[in-house]
Amino acid sequence: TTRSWDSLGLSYESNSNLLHNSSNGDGVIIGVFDTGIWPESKFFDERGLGPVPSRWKGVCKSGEKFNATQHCNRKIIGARWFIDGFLAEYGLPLNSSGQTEFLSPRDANGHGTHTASTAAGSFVGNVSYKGLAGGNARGGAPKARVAVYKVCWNLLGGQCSSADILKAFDEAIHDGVDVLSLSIGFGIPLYADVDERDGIATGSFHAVANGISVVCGAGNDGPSAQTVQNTAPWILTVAANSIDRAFLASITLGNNKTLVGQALITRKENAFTGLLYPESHGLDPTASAICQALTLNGTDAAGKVVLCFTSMSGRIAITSATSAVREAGGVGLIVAKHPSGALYPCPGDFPCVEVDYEVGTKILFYIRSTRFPVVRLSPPKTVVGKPVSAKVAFFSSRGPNSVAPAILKPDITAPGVNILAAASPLDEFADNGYVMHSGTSMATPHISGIVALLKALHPTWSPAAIKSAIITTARTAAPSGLTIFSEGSPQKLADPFDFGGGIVNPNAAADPGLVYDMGTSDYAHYLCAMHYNNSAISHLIGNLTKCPLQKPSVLDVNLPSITIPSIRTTPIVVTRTVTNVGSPNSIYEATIEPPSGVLVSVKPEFLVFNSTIEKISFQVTISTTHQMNTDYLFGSLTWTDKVHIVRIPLSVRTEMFQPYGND
Amino acid sequence: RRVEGKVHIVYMGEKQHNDPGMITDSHHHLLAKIVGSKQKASELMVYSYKHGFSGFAAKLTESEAKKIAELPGVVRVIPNTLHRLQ
Repeated sequence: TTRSWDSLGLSYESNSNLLHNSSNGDGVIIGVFDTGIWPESKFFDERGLGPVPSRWKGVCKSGEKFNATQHCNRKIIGARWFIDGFLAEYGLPLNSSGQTEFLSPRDANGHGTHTASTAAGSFVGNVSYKGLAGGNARGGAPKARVAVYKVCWNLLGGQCSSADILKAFDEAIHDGVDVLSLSIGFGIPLYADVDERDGIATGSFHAVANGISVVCGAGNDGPSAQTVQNTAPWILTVAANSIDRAFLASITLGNNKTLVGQALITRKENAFTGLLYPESHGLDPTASAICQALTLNGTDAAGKVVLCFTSMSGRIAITSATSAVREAGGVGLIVAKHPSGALYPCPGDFPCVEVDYEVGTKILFYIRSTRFPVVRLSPPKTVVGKPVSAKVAFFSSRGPNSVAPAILKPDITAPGVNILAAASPLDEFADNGYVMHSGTSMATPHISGIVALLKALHPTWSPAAIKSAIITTARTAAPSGLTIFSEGSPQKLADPFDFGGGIVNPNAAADPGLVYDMGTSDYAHYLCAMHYNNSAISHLIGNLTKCPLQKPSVLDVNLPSITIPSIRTTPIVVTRTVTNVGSPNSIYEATIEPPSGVLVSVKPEFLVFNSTIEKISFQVTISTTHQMNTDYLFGSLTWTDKVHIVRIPLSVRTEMFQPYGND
Repeated sequence: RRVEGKVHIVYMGEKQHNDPGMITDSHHHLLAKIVGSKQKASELMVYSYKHGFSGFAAKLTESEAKKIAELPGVVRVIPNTLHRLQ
């Protein structure tokens, strides 16, 4: 967060942004469902905060190495844990996992401490991670209060049972939280929105019905399509993007050419050392130099830097190669891989640099061109600002939504790559109380913090109105005007299935002009359209609900997006309703950017609001000129009054015959 | 039966009134109907959901889960599952 908030226009020093105008989110309560909290972190210092909001009905509960009197304060106003569902089902992981864990809100894993500090951590000056990413760190809403609901346990990387999650929702609704931040999810295939195995979908429905915004991560299964999680339309689902910051390490070759990679090395500049690529002599000419199966037997790797290649995007290949090089007496590692942005130090702070295949191949050609190849790895420098552009992260899960393709997911993207925030000292990557992590887990609390600021500024707005404001004002282009890219293989221009509305733009979201609002009846419309039965819907929403005989169309759910998964020869008409939250006397004009080969018209083309007309419905007619099945094509519909730009994404797929498994 | 029983979530939708104590009593009563006694119901009950919505989590065998699902007021009975950090 030493850069992420500035990159979003929420500089602490400015006195004219959303942060300032919302009093840093003072008085708003953010509930965090996660692995607990490390209360001693400076991010949870209570100095400068007023009394606990009087509406707060939650509790701080003492437990193992967590004393409520000592560890709760005016920042951490609630802390409790939910493990009964986990224990009843799976036995006693606290004794059997081999991992440290506390039967209390104390965070052994570190994930919850990181996410809570990102959403609502207090200002902490002059921090860095291993000397990199230096600056001032804080949460999005530094004066918001934190309510900790520990539902995830330090077993197999963090596990959370749906029975415990539902209990946390039940209590959080009672306690009086304003925002819930859940950096947790469920893998593909997903459960239905009304299936309690999901836990999050059902619990969040009741939270949203009580006016609580629920923000969830989209998942880390990208860049494959149809991997987005937490897809219920009442949830604000968050993708992850990198920020305008890189950690660039120079690789100087013996021929005086300098190439650049990314690294989190802390050691001082090395002198030139030998450089080795373990050539194979068998049938597979590259087998020896595959990072995850690096074979250094019979090679003289001692005192050398080793180059290897991998097609794996995770950390396993790098970790494995580091061990092999270290065992062979090597002094450094260059890993050529798909660029993924997310960086971690190599085990034991071993010097390793990540490069892409192009740079890796240049290094290989150099090695093959000389008898005594040498290299010098320089420690990385933190580069911030214009030369580096934000991209949708490689790992961030992508749409379309596999449960309801007509509901666009993810909704929004936020910084989630190499985010520096508070650490539990038990986090293996922690450095002096701080750590850098990557994931949609890290993007989620960025949006939770922004939602808290918006709640402080507009306390009467519904969760759907806040969600709409965030989506319709998001950035789809970099400040330079160039469209945002999405990491993948190959990289491509980002589309709504990568980033929803775009990269969040908090200052614009504070004054969106129009919102696509929704209430319980709109969600009932969605549930009817999804063919859930009357009884289930009635029980879910608490009122006798009878779906009309002719099922409503899911395309008409009043979302700030239009997604048509299947259009043929007949035009499709969809309806939306917007609510004016800006100046009462306003006139908005529609601008359409149609998807390629798709015809789009809107009626009326002007929306005229005054003191008595606050809501207006309009219809969008969509038809296709394509005579064959196409993939999704993208456009937008924008309403503008010359002050506000209210943009929603359009995604349209032509299907002349039944689809057969493309995405 | 503890070996056999798995945690199930008995979901009963929006709560019908605002007295959490009464809601929890109704959950125990419902479970007791199926497992035979209030004491047994207390042993098997894991959570009573009573503030934001109504329902409970309990250790149930498959046949008990099926029987509870047929009782009036019960929307669904679904096994507990695991989520992961992201």
